[in-house]
Amino acid sequence: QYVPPYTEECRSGMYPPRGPTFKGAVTWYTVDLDLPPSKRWTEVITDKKANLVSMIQAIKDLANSFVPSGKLIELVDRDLPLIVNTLPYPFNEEIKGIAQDSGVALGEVVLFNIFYEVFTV
Amino acid sequence: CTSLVAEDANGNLFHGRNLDFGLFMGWDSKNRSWIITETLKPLVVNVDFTRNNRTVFKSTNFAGYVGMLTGIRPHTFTLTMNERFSLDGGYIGILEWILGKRDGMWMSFLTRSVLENATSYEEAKNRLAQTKLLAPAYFILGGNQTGQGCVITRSRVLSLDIWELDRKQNRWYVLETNYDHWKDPFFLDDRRTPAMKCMNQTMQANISIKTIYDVLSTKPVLNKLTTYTTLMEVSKGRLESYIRDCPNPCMPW
Repeated sequence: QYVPPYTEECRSGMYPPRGPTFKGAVTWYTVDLDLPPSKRWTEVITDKKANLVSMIQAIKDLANSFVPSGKLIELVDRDLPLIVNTLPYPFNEEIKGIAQDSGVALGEVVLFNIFYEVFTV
Repeated sequence: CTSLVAEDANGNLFHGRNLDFGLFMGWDSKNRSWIITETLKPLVVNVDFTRNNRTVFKSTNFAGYVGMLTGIRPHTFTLTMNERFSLDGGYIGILEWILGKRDGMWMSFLTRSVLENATSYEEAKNRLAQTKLLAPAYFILGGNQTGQGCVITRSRVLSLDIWELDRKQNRWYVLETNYDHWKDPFFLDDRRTPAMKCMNQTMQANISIKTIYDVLSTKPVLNKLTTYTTLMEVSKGRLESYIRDCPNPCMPW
């Protein structure tokens, strides 16, 4: 496991975060659980819509590199929305709200949210 | 991913984690970075979940993802999850789900439900250990009293092991990457050894948010897949996160 320069001696004095390993602070948001589930993420998604769209696009590009015909994306956009109503409440409603707020296809937001299970494939 | 729960000499509990994701999902040779990892970084947000205008729990999330990978129920418990690979994997759980057998829980919805509803470390531990899942996982859980820290190794159906802090054995921290703690990690992906070396070098007397950040900033614990680092201190209800970069030369994972 000792393969410098890819591994290094234990770092010290790295805190507070700064320098080349620190890419930025993280913004705080509030999600009000008293709101209807489909409305909870609106503030977050309004701010992060463009980043979400480009991340989904990166996954689509990856999928199309495996299946150039685009059939994989078609399957996601056509079939995954059928799964959303089988997901437990309130997550299904929150996912629908995110698709609504971001303009990203519902199937693609579902895929993003079940990616952990899918990725084990 | 690397997650750890540590107890200092005064019984304070700290929880830290690097969220690494995007392996084999497109390599940008020009920038020597993983494509998905880089597109995830701008999506990192900290979220304060409230009810009746009071904090219920706090988390570090990817915007658009409603499940939980990293969170704190202030003054009660802290929770992170790391990916676990197994042939009996999530694709089997998804197939069962599609075929109508829906007695398991999607991993990130379970962690969200535990953070939102569990009111103690023991309750959280029981739910994480006993709920049937669609995919295997490691849950790393810290409590609010001395000795309350553990790594729960889960298959889809069973809790294979719960590895706890143990003062008598001088186990003042538990650390999990992505391999069962009773087995050696894959030799090409051993982030456990360097992380433990740095924890042992730090020693319990010096453990703190700062020194945990040092451990999580040491290559290859910090690598090209690392999107963010989160540090949590349950007694203060404190969660702080930082988006990371790993300057070259740096391990791809």
